[in-house]
Amino acid sequence: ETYKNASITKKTIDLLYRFANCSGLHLIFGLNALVRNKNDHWNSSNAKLLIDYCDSKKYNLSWELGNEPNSFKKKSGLYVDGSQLGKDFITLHDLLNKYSRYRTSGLFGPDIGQPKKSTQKMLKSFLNAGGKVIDSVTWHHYYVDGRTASLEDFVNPNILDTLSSEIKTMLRIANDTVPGKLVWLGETSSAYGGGSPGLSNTYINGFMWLDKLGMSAKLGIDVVMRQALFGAGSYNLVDSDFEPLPDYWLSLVFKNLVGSIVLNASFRSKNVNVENIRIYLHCTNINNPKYKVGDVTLFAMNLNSYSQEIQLPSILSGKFVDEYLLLPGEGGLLSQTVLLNGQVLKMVDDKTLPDLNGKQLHPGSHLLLPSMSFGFFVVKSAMASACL
Amino acid sequence: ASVEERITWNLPKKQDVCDGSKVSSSVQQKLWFQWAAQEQAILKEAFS
Repeated sequence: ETYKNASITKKTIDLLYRFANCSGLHLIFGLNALVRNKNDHWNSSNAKLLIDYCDSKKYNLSWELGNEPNSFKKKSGLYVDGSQLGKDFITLHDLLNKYSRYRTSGLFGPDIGQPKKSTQKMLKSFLNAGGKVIDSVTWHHYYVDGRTASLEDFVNPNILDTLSSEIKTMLRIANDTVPGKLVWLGETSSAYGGGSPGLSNTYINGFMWLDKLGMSAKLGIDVVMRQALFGAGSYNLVDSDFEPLPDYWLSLVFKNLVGSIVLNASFRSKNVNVENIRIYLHCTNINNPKYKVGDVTLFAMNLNSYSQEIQLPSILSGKFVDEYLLLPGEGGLLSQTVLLNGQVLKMVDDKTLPDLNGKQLHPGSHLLLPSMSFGFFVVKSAMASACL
Repeated sequence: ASVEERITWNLPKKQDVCDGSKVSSSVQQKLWFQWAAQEQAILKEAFS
């Protein structure tokens, strides 16, 4: 009685696929797991119509089945246990196997919410029953409730650190049940319930976002899927007029400078709370023509109310460094604009992103992180062996 | 690049599909009209 039928037309699928394909994105379609037979098994007939159509149009996409199945009972009154959901994934896998196009397409799940005890139990039984047919184990993460979150929460290192324990829980369960399977954050943002109005769409949200990107990579999460690019709520990367918001610019700088090989960085200080300085180190993204193999990118944020200087270890102190420093625009931490090395980041026109220019620091320079800033520092010719 | 990044970078772009042909204004208007109700439904769902 709660939900009405919703129809997705061929035209909608065409628009969705075209948007993804033309944006260089890969589309993952989340199928409805609540369409069930009387025997409680997933009814795949509606999914088959969609898959038939996508196959006829030669669409290459991946698949998920169900969203946060641990909440099915609460949201729809329908309880599906982990073992049954695992069998449903096998049904979907068998169905996809009938199409040459989708025999090797991605299948990800179970997209569970916060892994509390009962949800962990569900995840284990899901993986035991159907883990062999999925390509990645997915779960969802939010730090806080969007309705009650405060500004202080977004820069609270204790809250940022809560992600670490969830990641470790997920990796342990995956390793125990389906060793070697990748673990992905299949949906994540700062605050659930659509985000926190006035906070999630401003500069301050970047602390949760950048720390999540750094910590996830460092602990071994392969993919982080951001809720959301565009849409309802306040945690979107672009606003309703398609103007990029601070997290979009932060993501753009990250994507331009940070590669996927992760190094183990740490920070020592006698004078500051080390948890207030968050530091991560990767090989530099060598798709960026400004940089080459062996370069490393350090990215850091300063949660203190005062500036902090970082000194690189002696092995790197003789290298040139490109600095990309992000600070809020007018309005401070709640600004919807971002400054890169003092310049406001904005689209050149409707189709053109601005050049992202670093500021060269001479060898031996200390890296200055103003209060509440994000810094990306590319150490050139670092010749890091893991990056060569 | 990770496997996923390579897949994404290598996605074939169909220029004939991507270039030029914009979504018709009637479709755009219909989508915007539907969005008002959809946004509320999505937020209600998210809060639940």
